[in-house]
Amino acid sequence: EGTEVEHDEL
Amino acid sequence: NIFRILADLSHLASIVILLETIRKARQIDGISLKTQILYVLVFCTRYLDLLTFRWTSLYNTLMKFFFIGTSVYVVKLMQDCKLTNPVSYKDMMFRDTFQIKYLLGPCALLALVFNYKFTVLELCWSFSIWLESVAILPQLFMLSRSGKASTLTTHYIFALGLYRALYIPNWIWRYYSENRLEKLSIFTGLLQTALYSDFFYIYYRKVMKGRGFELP
Repeated sequence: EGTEVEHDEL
Repeated sequence: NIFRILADLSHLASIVILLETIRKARQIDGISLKTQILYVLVFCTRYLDLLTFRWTSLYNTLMKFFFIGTSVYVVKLMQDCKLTNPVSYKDMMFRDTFQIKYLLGPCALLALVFNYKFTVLELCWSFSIWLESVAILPQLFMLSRSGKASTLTTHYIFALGLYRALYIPNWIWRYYSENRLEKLSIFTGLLQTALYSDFFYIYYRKVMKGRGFELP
């Protein structure tokens, strides 16, 4: 389970 | 992907419609100042990453500046109305009665509980994503209280709702093509779209068939 997500959406 | 592009274009269109409505008509009847202030807060807390200079793309960066800039500008235009068209301003304030503390408090709490990392940036991001999902409520509340709205105002709300609705096929696409499943955005996006569903239905039944927007 990834705990960090890249916020590449607006 | 195509859904993401269409969604962002729809978001841009909604802002252009709103700005044109306010500038041309010189009145703000039926537009909720509270919703617009919430959007300023949404964009300012979501795009704090602009300060870290870890930019995703030129497209994202330009859009972020556009959304922050225009949301502040809309609030300023609406405030200007206090002097240029005080009747319209008073009328708007009289109808814009939703208590936003009932949105801000729970969103802050939800951000503390549901986030990807317990850092200022991530907490603000989570707060913004929760707040965005409910930011339209003062506007919809105002609409339901007055029972009707100008066609342009309904086009604005429709384009704004369509933006988050189009993010849903975008997430499905990304799940299959990148195996990406970003739960917070998806859940709040579904919530946001659900809040619009009633409006979408009336918009489809009335406005798209050339009749004015009037609630039963």
